[in-house]
Amino acid sequence: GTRIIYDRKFLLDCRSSP
Amino acid sequence: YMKHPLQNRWGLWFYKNDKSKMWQDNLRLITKFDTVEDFWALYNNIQPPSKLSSGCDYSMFKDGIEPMWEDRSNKCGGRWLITLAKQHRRTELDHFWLETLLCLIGEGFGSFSRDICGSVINIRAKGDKIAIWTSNAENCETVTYIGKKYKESLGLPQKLVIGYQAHADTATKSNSITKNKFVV
Repeated sequence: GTRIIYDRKFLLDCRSSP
Repeated sequence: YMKHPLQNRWGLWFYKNDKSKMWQDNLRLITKFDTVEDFWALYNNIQPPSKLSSGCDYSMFKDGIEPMWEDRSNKCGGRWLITLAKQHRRTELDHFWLETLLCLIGEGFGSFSRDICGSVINIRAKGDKIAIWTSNAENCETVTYIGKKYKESLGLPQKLVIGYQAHADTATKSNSITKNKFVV
């Protein structure tokens, strides 16, 4: 099956986006 | 604007050591979340581990798994354990904890992430500890992959050895030393 994977850079970018 | 869904829903737990109460009564589920945005909303609004008083823990576990050995998802498993020296509380602790959480919510272990149960951080005067718990201490390939990837994610030096302990061994250890089932 598929798996939703986020790398740390993407996760950290989401922190700063409004 | 659509929130980014996580592969799993996670629960964040808090434990405060109140000796007047039963062990389980000291353990509280703070909240659950299943999107990147809700993770940050939570993380940005709680104390960082370095600010917690001694004897406290944070735990983050997949929905349906409680942060204790006895849970059916944990009892056959074990943990990769990072032990920190006292001076690391100010410098590394919060950074290591966040990297650990990002590994978990981002499914940083790929297909091996199915064996991940959660993570626990213990704030202790004698030295803080962070651990990643997996569900099956016998899955050598999975456990070893997770250990190596975790060391890499934390940026730990290659020569620093970390150990994986089966909960069954930790629970029944005679002296204070628990034997390692795996090391990387």
